[in-house]
Amino acid sequence: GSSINWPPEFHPGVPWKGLQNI
Amino acid sequence: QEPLTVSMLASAPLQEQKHMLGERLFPLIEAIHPTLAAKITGMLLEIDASELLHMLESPESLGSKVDEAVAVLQAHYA
Repeated sequence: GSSINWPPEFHPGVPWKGLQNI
Repeated sequence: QEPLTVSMLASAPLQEQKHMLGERLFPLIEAIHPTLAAKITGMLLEIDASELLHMLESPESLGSKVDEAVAVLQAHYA
């Protein structure tokens, strides 16, 4: 993944995709 | 809200485990760092579930990890 989008953000109520969405 | 337990986590897939932990961690982290809470929670979810469970029970452990995460974030964006 791109370091620009790191870290992935966690938002309550939104399914966690972790590092997959980078 | 019931405390999260190892057995509750063990029955869920890894991604779901992290989501359950994130839902518990986020409000605690938000109380410390309202503006960076989403990113800090995302960073801390890379840690093993067993350690995250411990952090939920231990404000000192959570606080020191949050401090570490903020330092890493600040270096990342510097």
